[in-house]
Amino acid sequence: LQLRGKIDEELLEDLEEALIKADVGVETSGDIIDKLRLRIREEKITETVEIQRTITGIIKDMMLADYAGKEPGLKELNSKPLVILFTGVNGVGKTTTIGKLAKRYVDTGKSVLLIAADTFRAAAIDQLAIWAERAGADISRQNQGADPSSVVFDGLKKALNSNVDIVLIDTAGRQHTKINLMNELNKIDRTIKKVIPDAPHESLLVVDATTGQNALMQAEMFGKATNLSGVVLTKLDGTAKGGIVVGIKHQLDVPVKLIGVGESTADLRDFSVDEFLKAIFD
Amino acid sequence: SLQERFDGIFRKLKGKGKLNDDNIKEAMREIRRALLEADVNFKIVKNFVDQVSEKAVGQEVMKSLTPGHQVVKIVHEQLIQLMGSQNFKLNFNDNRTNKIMMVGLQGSGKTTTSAKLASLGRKKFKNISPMLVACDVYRPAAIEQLTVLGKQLDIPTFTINTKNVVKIAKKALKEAESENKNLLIFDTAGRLHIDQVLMKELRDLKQTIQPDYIFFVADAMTGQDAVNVAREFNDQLEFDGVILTKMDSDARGGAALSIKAVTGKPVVFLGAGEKISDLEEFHPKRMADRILG
Ligand SMILES: Nc1nc2c(ncn2[C@@H]2O[C@H](COP(=O)(O)OP(=O)(O)OP(=O)(O)O)[C@@H](O)[C@H]2O)c(=O)[nH]1
Ligand SMILES: Nc1nc2c(ncn2[C@@H]2O[C@H](COP(=O)(O)OP(=O)(O)OP(=O)(O)O)[C@@H](O)[C@H]2O)c(=O)[nH]1
Ligand SMILES: [Mg+2]
Ligand SMILES: [Mg+2]
Repeated sequence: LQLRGKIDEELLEDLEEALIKADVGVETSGDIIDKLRLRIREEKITETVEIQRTITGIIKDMMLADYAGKEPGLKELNSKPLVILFTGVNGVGKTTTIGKLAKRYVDTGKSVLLIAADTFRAAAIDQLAIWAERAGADISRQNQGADPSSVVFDGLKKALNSNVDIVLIDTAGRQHTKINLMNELNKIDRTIKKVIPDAPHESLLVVDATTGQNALMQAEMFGKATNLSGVVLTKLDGTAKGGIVVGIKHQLDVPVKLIGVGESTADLRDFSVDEFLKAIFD
Repeated sequence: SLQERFDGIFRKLKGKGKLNDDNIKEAMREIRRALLEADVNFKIVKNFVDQVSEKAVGQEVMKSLTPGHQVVKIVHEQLIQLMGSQNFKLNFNDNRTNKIMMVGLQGSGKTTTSAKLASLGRKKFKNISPMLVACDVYRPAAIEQLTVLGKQLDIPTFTINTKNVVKIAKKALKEAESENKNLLIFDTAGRLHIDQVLMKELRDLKQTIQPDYIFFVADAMTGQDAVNVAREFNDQLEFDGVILTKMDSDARGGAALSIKAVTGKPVVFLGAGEKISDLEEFHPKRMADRILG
């Protein structure tokens, strides 16, 4: 983004274009530019070099509101187990992300159990089992076609009995337009609470960075089924910027906690707003 | 809806009967907003709005008594024209080996769609005996996934224990001859368009297979990045058509317009669910309506 010359409407249009191209969306981009226009007037900004700092600051405030300016990480718990539920539409990277996170926890000396609650898709359980092996985690599974809630119930009982530190629950990809599948998800959430009342301690929506405006609808509907605590933004190693997470935070108050940057176990990182914005504006 | 927003804009014109530059501008802003919300690429939206604006300030619209309707009609027609006609026809010949290669980003729906196409081929064409070929040697349980789908259809999946996909393809072609399989569908691993090594793998695979069809499989919910991905895949592989998956979502699917505009290649099928039967024909008018919301 070339910030030279004077601060005029053309510069603001260029900035709005950069946001829209990053999938921030028309409405949220407009809000950001409106805020910027106000700040330019209030702070009497005349240097274009100040503009990037100002707009970055505005978006950073949006993303980190209620977090004292620091990215929220995953919960840490004094009790066992910490339970994390993974949801999202088809093909976004839920299973792969679980494998990566399992490895991260195992590497810090924690015991991890994966629950294979995608009992629908072909080879879904086999796929998770391979990740369990790669990570050094255990897996709780039944046959394809089993009731996902019963798999979750049994898995959590097993976790309590074996005193495991971390439980990661994989669910089948589903479209939020399918009421029966969203009800199934809600039932999974209620089943979790039957075994461990304050679980899941994290309920993460996995979002593909290449996704456009539909991600907002996904966050809204999945949030109704399971009360989201965060987003995992995957496939940021591509050319997509994942700007839809700005709207998800600004409108639904769900923060990004992790990002996926590849297909291997090591390709999982904590979310950094600075790096995220640098990619959008550079 | 766009029609409702236009009615609002042009309602103020009742009794005056003529369109002027100002309310055309306002209508164009609404169109721009609607298309961007539908994930159509920024640059393509700009070009589209310029084209429509040019047509709308023309004489025919000026004379109309329902300017709102007239502008919406121009938008629809322009959109349908851009989406392309419906004249792609899948053609399988039962006395030779028909070959399809599936390519695209990670998670777009290639493996599932491979099975759907195998089933469609056998159903719609006489004497077609399909075989799936597992060329994804990277993703955990990818081969198992294709094999399971094949078993559900009683369609064999060709797989050998090697990391060399060109070798798999060569052996699959031989197997097809000896087993009288005349429709081969090659499923490949998802990959980034910017991964030089893996894009070269696809070029090598294309060279080996000499496919009749290369289908670029893309997710209907893809946003602004669709053009970057599609352009690169097309520049490197010259695919024949696009299969837009997950159309059973409520994604508006603007990526369809972006991909067509930047590659010139037609959308040939729509994935509309996870079942084998969930493969539909592409209808430009229906897609245009969906994109406009
Ligand atoms: N490049 C890249 N690919 C990823 C990333 N995360 C996942 N993938 C790939 O995306 C594809 C889908 O990943 P899965 O983990 O199967 O996705 P899922 O959400 O579990 O899919 P379903 O269970 O079928 O809904 C696989 O090819 C993964 O390797 C990432 O951060 N970067
Ligand atoms: N709702 C819906 N889901 C679909 C559709 N097509 C595929 N899927 C689902 O999307 C997910 C990804 O599909 P795959 O066939 O594994 O995608 P892929 O392109 O082979 O993925 P990689 O091999 O990892 O690149 C799975 O959960 C599929 O069941 C569709 O049209 N609608
Ligand atoms: Mg999965
Ligand atoms: Mg696949």
